[in-house]
Amino acid sequence: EELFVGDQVLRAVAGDEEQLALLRDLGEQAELQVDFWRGPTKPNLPVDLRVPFRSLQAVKSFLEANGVAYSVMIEDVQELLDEEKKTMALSRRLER
Amino acid sequence: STGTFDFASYHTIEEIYGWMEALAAAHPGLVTRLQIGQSYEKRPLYVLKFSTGGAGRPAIWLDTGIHSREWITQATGVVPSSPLAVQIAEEYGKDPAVTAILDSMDIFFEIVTNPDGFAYTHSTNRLWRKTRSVNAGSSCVGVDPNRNWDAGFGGPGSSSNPCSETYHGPYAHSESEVSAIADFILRHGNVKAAVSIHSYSQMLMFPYGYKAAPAPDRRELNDLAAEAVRDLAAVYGTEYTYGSIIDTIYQAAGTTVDWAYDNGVKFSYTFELRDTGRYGFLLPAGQIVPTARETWPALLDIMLHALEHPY
Repeated sequence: EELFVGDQVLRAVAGDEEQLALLRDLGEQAELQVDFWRGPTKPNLPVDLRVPFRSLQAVKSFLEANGVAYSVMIEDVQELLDEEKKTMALSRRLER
Repeated sequence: STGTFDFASYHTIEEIYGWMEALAAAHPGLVTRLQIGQSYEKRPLYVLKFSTGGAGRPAIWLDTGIHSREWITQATGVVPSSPLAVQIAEEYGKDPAVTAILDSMDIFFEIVTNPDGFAYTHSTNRLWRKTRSVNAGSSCVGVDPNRNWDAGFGGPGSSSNPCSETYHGPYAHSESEVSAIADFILRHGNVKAAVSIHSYSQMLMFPYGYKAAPAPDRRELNDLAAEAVRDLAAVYGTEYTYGSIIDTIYQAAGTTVDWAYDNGVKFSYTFELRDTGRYGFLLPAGQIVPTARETWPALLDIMLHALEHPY
């Protein structure tokens, strides 16, 4: 089972077409393994990207260096998934 | 009985398929579980048919879960107490709108549209989005089934890279999950509305996604979308945007609703369900019922409009 410990989902907002293109470039860098949940489409629309833990520092530095505003939408993806699994298991016990 | 099923929880494919069977058993003469094909990994593609009888009736197509990781959509499909499948089944004869629709039209509802992907999200990778078909010459698996339709296939907004999440596949309808629906709708020949449900950017969209030209029915589609999102917002205040796919979100070639529209289904829409800005498509199970409840009136608006505006 693939785990996502430490992975974060960042919400970035590109202020203009140039920043939008930078976000697209980020997605093209295969080694970073960025997973767009909401892709870069238009300036000022949120872009959500899941970033593996090992790429976090590089991606955040890239955003900061290029002045792209972002916030952390999900601090740790795996925590959310563990909670989801726990809820499912509880529900199954109740059904029985 | 469907009484032991916990609708405020996420479920595996086996549980959902079992629930579909139970729903059909609980409503004989109204609900049937049909198999329209099989997935790449040979899982059955089940559709719930809601019908009060009569051959050749106009029909409405609904689907959830074409992107397997968007669990809120499959869950929304099975939630009771307003949405969607149970509501349709249990409100016939009680709710005037549901009764009027089912007296004249059939509803087909595919709840797990991408079963291989869905099973994979439960077993191996919760964040899997595509199908599970093997791509010749690539180590990357799967095709984006919402870029695989024969509507501007291979155009901008889809990728030719098998490792991309928006890989369009080797050719249009290469995915059995897609061709099964296309064949079913074409063979039926009288589908009047199609709604494909996704998650999570709070949008209700209509054609086109693959080109900038306005759809010939743009005005009517836009007015109906406005009404639908207004009624959705009336439940919990969730604000949706609406418009054509290309104007609202981005250019996307090969999508379900563009194909449906190009093949004569005038009332073609795609939903992006709610996003609190905190969880994306990983909505906690506590939000399943509210999500489904607010989606219902919007869906009902579209279905009623299709009933009242025959073409």
